[in-house]
Amino acid sequence: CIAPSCPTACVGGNAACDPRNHNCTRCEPISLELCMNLPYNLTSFPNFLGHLSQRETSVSWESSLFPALVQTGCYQYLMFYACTLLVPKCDPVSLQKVPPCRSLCRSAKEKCESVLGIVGLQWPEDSDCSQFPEDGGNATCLLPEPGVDECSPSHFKCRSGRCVLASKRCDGHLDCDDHSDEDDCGCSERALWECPGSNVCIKASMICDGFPDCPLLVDEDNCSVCRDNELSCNNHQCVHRTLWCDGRKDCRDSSDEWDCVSLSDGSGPVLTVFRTAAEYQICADEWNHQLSHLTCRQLGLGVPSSVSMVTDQPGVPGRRRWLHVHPEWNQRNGSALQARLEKRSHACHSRKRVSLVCTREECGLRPAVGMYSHRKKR
Amino acid sequence: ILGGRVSRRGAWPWQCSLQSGQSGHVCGCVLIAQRWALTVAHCFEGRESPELWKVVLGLNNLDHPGGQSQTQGVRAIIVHPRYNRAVVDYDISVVQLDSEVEETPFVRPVCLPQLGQTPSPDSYCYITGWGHMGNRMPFKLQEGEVRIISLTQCQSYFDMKTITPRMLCAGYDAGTVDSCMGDSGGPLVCEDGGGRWTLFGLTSWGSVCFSKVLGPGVYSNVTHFTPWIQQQIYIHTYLTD
Repeated sequence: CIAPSCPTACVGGNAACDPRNHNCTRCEPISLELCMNLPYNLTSFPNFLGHLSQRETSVSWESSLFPALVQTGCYQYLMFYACTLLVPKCDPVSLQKVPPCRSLCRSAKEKCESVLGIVGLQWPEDSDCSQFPEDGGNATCLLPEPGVDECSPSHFKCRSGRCVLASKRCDGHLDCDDHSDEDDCGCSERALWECPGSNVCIKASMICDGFPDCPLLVDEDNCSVCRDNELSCNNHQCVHRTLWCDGRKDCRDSSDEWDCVSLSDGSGPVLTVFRTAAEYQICADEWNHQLSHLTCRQLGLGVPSSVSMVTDQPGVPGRRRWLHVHPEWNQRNGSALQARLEKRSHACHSRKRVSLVCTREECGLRPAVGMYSHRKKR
Repeated sequence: ILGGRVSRRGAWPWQCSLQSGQSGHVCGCVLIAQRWALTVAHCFEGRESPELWKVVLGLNNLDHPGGQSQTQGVRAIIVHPRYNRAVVDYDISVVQLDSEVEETPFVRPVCLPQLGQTPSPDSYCYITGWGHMGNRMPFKLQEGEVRIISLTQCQSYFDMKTITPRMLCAGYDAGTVDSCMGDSGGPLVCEDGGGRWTLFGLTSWGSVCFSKVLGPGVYSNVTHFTPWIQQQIYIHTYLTD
């Protein structure tokens, strides 16, 4: 370790860390899903492709290339060989990497390099076979033991033994040479949940997760049992009705403050707010231009282009509920419109409601392009 | 961008460069409001912390930013909660900038699509970026015209992956004009009759663009995410703790 004392990474891993040594070697458990079925479960980095961590390996181009190449069936132990490069075996005693044998590397390269050539790709250059020891020599190296799995956990194994990517299982396309990837595709056979009223299969983890997945959104139904005076958040948490649309987040996912303000109403773009989940009109008496600006921006509709006060038609059905502009409406910087309004014991004196039309702010224009058009020189 | 050409300064004023530490340009991004940009989720793999990133706007030549460029720090990175790295689905992120940009002829937001608004198959749109050109990485912003391809036709090119409704395909059978590594997160924009440009796609994935493997590019379908984008901007603007 270059530093006078071993960095924590070494000390923590009870590694053999000699101050004169220029790097700290330690073994770590394999977490790369692609290689979780190897006959060993400890690895160390950097690997033979120059990746410095399993995270870097997991997003590397080789970790997509090899599983795709395995599908061609070019070499029976290609996946095993690829994993010895991606997550090399780490000997728990010597803490050293154990490389693949040269013969394994040669077999994989000879049988599969040409397949890559067809699509104009090169064999990964870091995997030059001469760097690996000859099998049978005094340096230990890895060869596939009998029974090693040809497919990775990211593959589906066809009845014929071929490997196809797991995403092709029951995708409606015949991918296995014996078509076994399209057999037994019922939801339960694949430990999935079937959406009622359709044959869509979803993972159990998708039920009540706040994202509708089934055609009739039934996977998000009956996900919470809230009391009468409570409402269900998008994440199915229960929150008291009085906290709904008050401008403060009470649901962990803040969904009690979503869709609180609306400009649509039977009689034109009249502003309504859904305070405590009931519809309220906004009394126009103390309305002002800044609040019009805030409303349009909060709705993502741009800027106000016209504001008007709409008088209630006589004999309007039922009693309207009114919200009034809070006296300290401008002390609440950064808060939403619904936080700047308040209920009052009395109705709206003028009985006038706010009607607002917003127009999209300027977007998608390219003024600089016009700058060149005056140059007519040839 | 493969098969494209150098773009003129200011031709795509919403294009931005997402840069990190020593790496410099890592991904493209798109300005959608004075303090908000979009990019794709996979650009943040392994580098999720906002402090690691900066956004450069008004740029044409990566090597010579020039007087029109503006550099912003990143206040927040909001990756779609359903982003799936294995199948590259829900590949989108909203980026909150440290402060509002100054709108100039070289720094302008693009329009987001209206609810349900999608480009028609076989219409022509533009992709831009500083990504791989097939033989080298460029300094100057590249642009390429691509044709929108239907999802069904697109699926036929990618039997190894599933094309989902969160994706949009564009390009050509022969892959002649296509996006490539380093373009990720950049815009696919279409012009309407009034000379206004709308953002319909963010460069996401495709076949290996510098190999003979052919086929179109795959973009995150912005129309699908517009309600989610608006909601994230609302939450991070008006519902701060």
